[in-house]
Amino acid sequence: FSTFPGSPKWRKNHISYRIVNYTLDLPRESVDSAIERALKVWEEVTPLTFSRISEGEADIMISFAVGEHGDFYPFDGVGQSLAHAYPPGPGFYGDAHFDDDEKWSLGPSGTNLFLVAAHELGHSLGLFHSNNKESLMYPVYRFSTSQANIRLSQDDIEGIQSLYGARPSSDATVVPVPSVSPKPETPVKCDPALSFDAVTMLRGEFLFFKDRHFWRRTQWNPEPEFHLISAFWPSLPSGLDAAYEANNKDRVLIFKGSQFWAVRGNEVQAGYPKRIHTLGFPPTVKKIDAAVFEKEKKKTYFFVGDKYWRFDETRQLMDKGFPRLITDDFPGIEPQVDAVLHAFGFFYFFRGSSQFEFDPNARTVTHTLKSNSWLLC
Amino acid sequence: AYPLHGAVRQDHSTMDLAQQYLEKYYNFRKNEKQFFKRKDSSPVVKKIEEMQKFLGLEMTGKLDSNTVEMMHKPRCGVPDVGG
Repeated sequence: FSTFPGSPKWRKNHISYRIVNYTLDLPRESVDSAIERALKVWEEVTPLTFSRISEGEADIMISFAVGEHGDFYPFDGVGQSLAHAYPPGPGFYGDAHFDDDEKWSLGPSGTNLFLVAAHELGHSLGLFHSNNKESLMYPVYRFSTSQANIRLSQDDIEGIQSLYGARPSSDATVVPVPSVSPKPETPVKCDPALSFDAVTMLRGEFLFFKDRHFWRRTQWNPEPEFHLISAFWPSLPSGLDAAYEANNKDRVLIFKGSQFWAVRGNEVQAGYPKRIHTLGFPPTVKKIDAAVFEKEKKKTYFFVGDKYWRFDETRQLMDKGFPRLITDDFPGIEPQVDAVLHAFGFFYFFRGSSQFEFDPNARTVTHTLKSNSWLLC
Repeated sequence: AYPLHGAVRQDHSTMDLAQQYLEKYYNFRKNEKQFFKRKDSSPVVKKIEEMQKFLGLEMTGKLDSNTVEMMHKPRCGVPDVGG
């Protein structure tokens, strides 16, 4: 790794950013999400935190431009230079500019905005280019499906931590996030402590999501397949919160944080991600724990903390009278729920390494199993 | 017949690309354009070697096919050397 001459760095840990304008290649929400995720890559290995402002002068001003755009480093049309950014400092220092003659995307085609933004924001934080081909700060653009969720190399981590130090091990004000490691652990199918992030059906198959991966159990092959999420849906994040199939629409909705995506098969639908509040959640809801669609009633149940909401998929509106307490309507199910599946007439609630089969007619838990019993463990 | 003996047969566009690339990313100054000096002492050759070393290419000092291919790849606009 290397740093800019003089090793300029931000002299504070809380840094503001502003997205000044947008490319027309992507929905605004997608640009917002890509930038947020790119900053989180660096946030997770340093004491730095980032907050977005919508007007005025932020530390890092992010913009899209073509050709000459006022800084004597003009862009050059399609290809070659994709973007550039300035090291920490006042005024235009710290800012990141993206060449809007590129075709910005969130997948492997075109130019992946998330990947380029993560690199450029490394400059905004003080990193120069690395000659390590495996590093995010290597100057030449290389997209691979494995980079869809970007893992910093040890070189990148050493570089940024040479400027800011490591992330504090305990900080009451920091929301826990999955740690970024140069050597990510792969979940083990029959680990007795295995829990799932989200579970859903998709066209008759069962999908069990965990971190960057998912198991896929098809009806004609009980032995589950194991895949990277990014191999199927490059633009989806890892560490999902919830997923469900609204199978009257042949669509799976996938949730993480305050956003959700719609996928049909292995295609992420245009116009996503959207904010969960467009479904009718109040602003106080920041994320969904679990979601499940009940086909017979065409209702979707969203579980958040100790409560749940019910969504009418026909009217596309939240039902009145919600939220309600989970324990009132699902006796025996304790919050917080990790994931829920509806199959064979039962609800399967996943909580940690345990799974509770709930009979909605009897309103009781009928079986308690290990979460990974679906994986033939 | 070519200034850099053993290099891939170049047209003007490749030479222009190399010049622009070295100027933009490797601080190659225009008054050091000396393609016709002996290859082992040419500042251009040394600059090409510097680029090849940084980008993980074989340091041939020539605009070989791998080097030309690398120069055509999309990349960050920040230089690789200097400030």
